[in-house]
Amino acid sequence: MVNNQFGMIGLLTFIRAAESDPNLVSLAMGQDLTALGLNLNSMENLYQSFGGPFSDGPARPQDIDYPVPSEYLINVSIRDKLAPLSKMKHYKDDLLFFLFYTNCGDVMQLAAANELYQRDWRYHIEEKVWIMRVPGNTHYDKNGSIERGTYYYFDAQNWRRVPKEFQLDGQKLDTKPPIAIT
Amino acid sequence: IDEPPGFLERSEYLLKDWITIFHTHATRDPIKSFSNFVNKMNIYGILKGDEALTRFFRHATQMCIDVTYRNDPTINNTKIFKYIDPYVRLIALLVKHSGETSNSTTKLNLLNKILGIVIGILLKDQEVHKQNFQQLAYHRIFIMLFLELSSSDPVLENIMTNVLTAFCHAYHILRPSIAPGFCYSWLELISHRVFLQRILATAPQAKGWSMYSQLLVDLFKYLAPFLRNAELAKSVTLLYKGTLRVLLVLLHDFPEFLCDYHFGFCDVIPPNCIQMRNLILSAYPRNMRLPDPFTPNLKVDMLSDINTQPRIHSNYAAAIQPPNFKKDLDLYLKQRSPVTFLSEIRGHLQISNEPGSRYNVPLMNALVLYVGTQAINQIRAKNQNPTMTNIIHNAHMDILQNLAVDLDNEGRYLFLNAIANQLRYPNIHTHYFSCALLYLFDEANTEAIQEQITRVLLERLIVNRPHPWGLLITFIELIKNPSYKFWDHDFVHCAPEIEKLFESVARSCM
Amino acid sequence: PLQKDHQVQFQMMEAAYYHLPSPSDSERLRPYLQRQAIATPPHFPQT
Repeated sequence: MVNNQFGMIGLLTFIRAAESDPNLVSLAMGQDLTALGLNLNSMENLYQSFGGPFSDGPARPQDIDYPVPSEYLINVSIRDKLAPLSKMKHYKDDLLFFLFYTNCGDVMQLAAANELYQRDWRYHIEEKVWIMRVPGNTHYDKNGSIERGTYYYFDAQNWRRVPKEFQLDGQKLDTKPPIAIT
Repeated sequence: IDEPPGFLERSEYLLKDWITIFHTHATRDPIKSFSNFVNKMNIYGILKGDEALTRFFRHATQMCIDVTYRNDPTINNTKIFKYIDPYVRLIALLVKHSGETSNSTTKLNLLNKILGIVIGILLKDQEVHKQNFQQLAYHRIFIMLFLELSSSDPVLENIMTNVLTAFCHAYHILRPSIAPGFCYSWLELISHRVFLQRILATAPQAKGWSMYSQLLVDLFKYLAPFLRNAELAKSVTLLYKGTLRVLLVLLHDFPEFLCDYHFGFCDVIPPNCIQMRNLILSAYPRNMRLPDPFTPNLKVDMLSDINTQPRIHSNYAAAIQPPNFKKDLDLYLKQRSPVTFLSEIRGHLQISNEPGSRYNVPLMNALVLYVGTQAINQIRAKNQNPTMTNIIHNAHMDILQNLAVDLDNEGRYLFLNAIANQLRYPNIHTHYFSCALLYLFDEANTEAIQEQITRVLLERLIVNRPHPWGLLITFIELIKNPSYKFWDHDFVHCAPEIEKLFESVARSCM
Repeated sequence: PLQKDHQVQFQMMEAAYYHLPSPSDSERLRPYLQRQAIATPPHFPQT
């Protein structure tokens, strides 16, 4: 047989190295390319939301600066001529959270917080996260102001509502946010 | 040299003034703010001539760079951007409004001048700061300027292809082997979603694709020396993984681009980067349906696409050097003599200007593809398509067989790789080289040739996916067709792991 | 072994590895224009 790295023995050396030290042969054995954060089965083109060569996931909508018509960009001189806030109650929770997190220091943030409060969401002052009891789930162990059970919380990083079992100190929940005086 | 006194101070005042305008009321009436500012530039003598303008941009760019070194970019990049973004906007407005609307020459001259200034400062900065070089400001200037100039605007749309050319030219000058301190930003810039869209999706294909292939070749050439070692440093692994991500986006969105330029890429990708090379060779046109290679009794030569000519955007014939070698080659292909030519081929292939490798891989790849395409042309001239019978007993196969026999293990490994690089999606090259490889296996006068053919195929198959279609059908034919007596060879049973591998592939075939 | 110029390139790349670009470096700053600035409770997100 060929007794150098250009025959089967050379390949066998790689295969055996792969078992003992995968790092040694990361090039030759390759890696799972589906684990690089790209949805290779997507029916859409990937490049439009490509997060870049060093990011583990696609760019999210809020990361991308879409070229919007200039009218959409609130111009300093006209912003107070814009239509007043529409009825918050028409908005879904998802939009309310978006308004809450992207309108910091603004009336909009308070208005969104208020509407969430109406919908039984509560803002945890320390954890700085919105939580709510799971509707229909009455099983909460109470002990003074401490409560234990399954709640939903809104995960703003992954932008989704997540059920989770935890212990809650009711005193740490924010009261009804001050209504925005507009 | 002999700068007018106070020019630097005037430049600094103007830049800061513009930054203030940008952040306060430029949004109110951008055009008015800009035209007022241009008047001011004029009054300050910036626009009176080419030299003054060049000085201003050099000072202004340097001020942006200095802000980066004065602020810790990891903490304060917003502050840095609030300084750079207005400057970039000013550049974009000056480019857009210089000269008549229809006169793209003045616009592009100004753009190329400014890109040249930024490049000059970057290379100087890298030389001075060495390992303390900070890439952030340059990254921001390039990407924001590109975004500004590629925003949908009729004046800019009109010069977009030239803007792309200017940026590709700039990125080629700043390729990683020239600006290694900028290499991560460089990969971000050439793979930015807007840049990909512009150069691969909307630019005239021939122009955009060709320029982009050059940038990828720059990247592969830079990575090659660091990828030859088995163990990769973290910094190399990151750049390599980033490259894989970009190639996956190209494979998914622009497979035809990888199909057309695969040859140039395989010239510069090191032979041990098997998965990355497989990724490129696995690309196939989106309008093509690949038959499952494991289909029992798949009749490859009956496939509708199997005799289509693939596009190859590389001038491989011109890569066959020196000219007298090409002349002798063509003579031999034409008249199958003098036989002495066959014994001279190896000598040409062993002249490598690439330090550290004994063979001229690009010449090997070009020679194999050239001989194969000449053989195909000859077969097609007789209104036939390649088959196991009409590809043999001719000058072309003489050369391939001679290379299989005459080269040493390393040379033969590289030769067989050159053939295996053509085993791609159903097309006439895949078909010809698949038949050729099986014929070389069948006619081998030593078992070493058969072993190395097996090695070259197997190492491409045991790596993580994707696997090129042509590679799979060739290997399946080799192990299924009893006339190759594949299973009789000792090297098939040389170790339990190897034997297990073959059996697992054989099982998937059966 | 790496050639001399590849050694230099490697050292520069190693240094650059410790201050990588982040995706936001390639995105415009979007200065949010507040419509009605107001002092919201300090425990609300402020940026």
